[in-house]
Amino acid sequence: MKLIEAIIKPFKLDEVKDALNEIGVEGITVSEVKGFGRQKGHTELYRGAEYVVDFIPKVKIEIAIADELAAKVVETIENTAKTGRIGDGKIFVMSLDEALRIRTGEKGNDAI
Amino acid sequence: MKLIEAIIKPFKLDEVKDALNEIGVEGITVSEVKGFGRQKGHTELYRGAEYVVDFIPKVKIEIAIADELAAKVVETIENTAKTGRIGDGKIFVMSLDEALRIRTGEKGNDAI
Amino acid sequence: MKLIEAIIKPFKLDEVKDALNEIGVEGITVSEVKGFGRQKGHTELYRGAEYVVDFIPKVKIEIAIADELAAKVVETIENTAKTGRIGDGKIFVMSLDEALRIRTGEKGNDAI
Amino acid sequence: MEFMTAAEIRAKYGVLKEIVGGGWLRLKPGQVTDDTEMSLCVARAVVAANGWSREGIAANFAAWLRSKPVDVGDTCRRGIRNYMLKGELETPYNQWDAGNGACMRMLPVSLCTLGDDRLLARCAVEQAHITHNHPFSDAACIYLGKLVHLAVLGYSKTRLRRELEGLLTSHENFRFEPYRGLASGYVVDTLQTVFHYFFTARDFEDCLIKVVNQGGDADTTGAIAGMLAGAYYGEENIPRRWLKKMDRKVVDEVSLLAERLVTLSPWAAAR
Ligand SMILES: Nc1ncnc2c1ncn2[C@@H]1O[C@H](COP(=O)(O)OP(=O)(O)O)[C@@H](O)[C@H]1O
Ligand SMILES: Nc1ncnc2c1ncn2[C@@H]1O[C@H](COP(=O)(O)OP(=O)(O)O)[C@@H](O)[C@H]1O
Ligand SMILES: Nc1ncnc2c1ncn2[C@@H]1O[C@H](COP(=O)(O)OP(=O)(O)O)[C@@H](O)[C@H]1O
Ligand SMILES: [Mg+2]
Ligand SMILES: [Mg+2]
Repeated sequence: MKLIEAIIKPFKLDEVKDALNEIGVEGITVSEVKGFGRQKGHTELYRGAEYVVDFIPKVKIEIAIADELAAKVVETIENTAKTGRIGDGKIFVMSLDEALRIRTGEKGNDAI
Repeated sequence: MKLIEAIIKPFKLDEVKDALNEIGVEGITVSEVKGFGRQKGHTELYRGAEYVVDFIPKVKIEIAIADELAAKVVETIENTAKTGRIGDGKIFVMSLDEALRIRTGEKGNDAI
Repeated sequence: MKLIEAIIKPFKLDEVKDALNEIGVEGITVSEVKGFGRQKGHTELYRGAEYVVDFIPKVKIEIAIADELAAKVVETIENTAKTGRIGDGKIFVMSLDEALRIRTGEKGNDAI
Repeated sequence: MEFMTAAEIRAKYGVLKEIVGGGWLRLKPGQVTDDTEMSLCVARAVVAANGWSREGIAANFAAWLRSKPVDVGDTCRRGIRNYMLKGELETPYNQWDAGNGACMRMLPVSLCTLGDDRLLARCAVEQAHITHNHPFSDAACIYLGKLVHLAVLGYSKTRLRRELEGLLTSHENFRFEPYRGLASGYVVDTLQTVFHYFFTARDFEDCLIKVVNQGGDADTTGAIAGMLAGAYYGEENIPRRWLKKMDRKVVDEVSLLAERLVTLSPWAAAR
């Protein structure tokens, strides 16, 4: 199993969730984070205002997924979250040793 | 060493912390996250219409732990965080290449 | 590639960011978290007030970095974030299977 | 009533005899959920193809999953997702696949295979394996189909009970006398609940009220009991007041599909 972590522009969250739903993925965990990027002093639109600040609000999505489906999930997030402009974000893929669904005790691919 | 990440129902946090203390685990890092999954959001009244807020507040716990204690930690969280109702959450286990305690420079199992 | 996760005292964030810039690292993702430590009931200074509460505000920094630069990044954070007093925090290092820059589709070391 | 225990139901409703909606999914009265919707996927696929079509069923399951249904079982989601992303029509054997998710879709399978036991067995297992691959689930699906066939053709409860002995002999764990009162999503518990109340109930309403008030996986035990009791007691035995509360469009479509499915069956072809 893999844990996919994507850092994306906040306004892209709904679109990414919908795109994931199209490939049967519904379970995800989301957090609000602050991004600091390679490109300095660029402006980004956030809640209707232009920012020229050092941190930019981002959204982090975590998705645990079976190995054989990981590439498809990465591709889906990439295609949906992309605007082509600076700050679109990153996708990281990590290996999970174990996953467990607390409610039922199911492990491995049955947990997610 | 392992990094255990648990996504649980917020009201279970204190209980889980106490249960972890009971087995000698005190160091944990907690963050507030939003969960999307089979458990559906609460309804809110907005401009006279009821709508479903699609995310559910969850709490994420991260615990770095020595390999030989990981199974016990997972079991403890599972038993304490479980209500048997949808939305109880997940536990993920990842491998750590390295851990370091900033204050002392200690590494490995002595760091956590 | 590695994913470095550092839990540090919030007031140390700017110092750590500057130190990382000095060694050519600009891309980082930051989140606000709550720390629970081995030391119970200790006080910490936070925004000019002394806390004797069970959780302490911390900042989590995530940095994806090429393998050969990981040790340098860890050392930099350690030296900058350290005060020598309880609660300085931890640094964890994980392996990344894959990294991708959403804007360009670049993978691996070119993504970060 | 789904996910409530029998005691919780008694405390809250006494005995629930009316369609009231609510529950963990906050449903409107008469709104249907995954049991009905997945059955509709099967029925529509068979009618559209004028015969059995495993591919058509899977495609309908996928379209249904994408439509953000009000609930989807974990095992069903995984199986349908594997079809969406890998084109697999059969999920590999899994010891944890002994849930009731495949059984709850058996009514359309039974109708279109009326008159042919071998066809029933093949189709029952083919549709089941899209999401659930386990011998307990397979056996349960096949026997539910056989009982529906007998019921629709007018046989007595005694005859049905005799047919069921075949399942109880090959799979002792399905024995429901004495009834243990378990009504979870585990296919053995589900079928024990359905069989216990079906064989002891006096009519459709009595059977359904008792099954649903047992709690547990109540939407599915209710759906399967409804399938058996409906086939056995006939349409006129369904309480008018319940039918009035059902989503009109669903009722109309189900009636239409049911008739079409039977006309496609070997039994109809032989007339
Ligand atoms: N090395 C890194 N490790 C972790 N997060 C990063 C890293 N580099 C960038 N990020 C995250 O990705 C976001 C976008 O990065 P940025 O460099 O601004 O643009 P781009 O991804 O388009 O090249 C940042 O705001 C930050 O949240
Ligand atoms: N594949 C996944 N990856 C990451 N987090 C997930 C995943 N699936 C579920 N979650 C998290 O677990 C929570 C509970 O999941 P849910 O599907 O509602 O119920 P259950 O865990 O009882 O099956 C979600 O709100 C979300 O935070
Ligand atoms: N095992 C652990 N796993 C994850 N985070 C931890 C762990 N131990 C400590 N932490 C984090 O590090 C912070 C500092 O830890 P603490 O034990 O108070 O002091 P020190 O790091 O100086 O020994 C905690 O507030 C918590 O955020
Ligand atoms: Mg259901
Ligand atoms: Mg059900």
